[in-house]
Amino acid sequence: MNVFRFLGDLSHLVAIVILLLKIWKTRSCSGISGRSQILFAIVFTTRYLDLFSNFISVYNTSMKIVYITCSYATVYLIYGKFKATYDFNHDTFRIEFLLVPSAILAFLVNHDFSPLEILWTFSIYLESVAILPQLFLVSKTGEAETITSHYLFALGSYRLLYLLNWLWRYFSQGFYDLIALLSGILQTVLYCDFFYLYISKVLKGKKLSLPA
Amino acid sequence: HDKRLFHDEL
Repeated sequence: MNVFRFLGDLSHLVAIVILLLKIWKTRSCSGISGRSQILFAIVFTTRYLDLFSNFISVYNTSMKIVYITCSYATVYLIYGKFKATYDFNHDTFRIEFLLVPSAILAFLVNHDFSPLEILWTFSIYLESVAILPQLFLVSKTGEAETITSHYLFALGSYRLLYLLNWLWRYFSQGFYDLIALLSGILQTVLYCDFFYLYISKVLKGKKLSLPA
Repeated sequence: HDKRLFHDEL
């Protein structure tokens, strides 16, 4: 464990908690893509199937449980409790265009052709594009609530910090994983224009609005 | 198996 990976996990946890609190406190999921949250729930489920069979550390197991619990709770709040506030008109990104290619690619490019490893690879590929429905929703509505932009900033920062973690692990212990690395680069690149808007607008107290 | 299959990251 190095500082980048720890900060990355922290940033990821903050993002997940911010989103859950935003929906719970405002009793509204407006501006939130339920489809992205479904994809994240799938990502955690397919990645953490070894939750009980492969104990790594208390930290690892507890974080996995928190991620899975929060992601399903968020999906439940969006499609269950507060579905009246769900923006189904704008949350229309076709997630099958993300699920199918990720699944096919996981079969073709993986480290080991075993069920757990293929599901892990699928979760890595899917996570790299899981934010697209959310970014698509923000582009369609042309704006995002400030709390939503903080959520996206924390979520985008997590994988950026993981890229630094992999750089650190490569130079310190020769560890590298091309599947996770390339997917992580794609995932972070998708946030670039958002990062620019966030730093140039939100941090100056303005609302995040995309140029129409 | 090499250690890579031992995914120790979240």
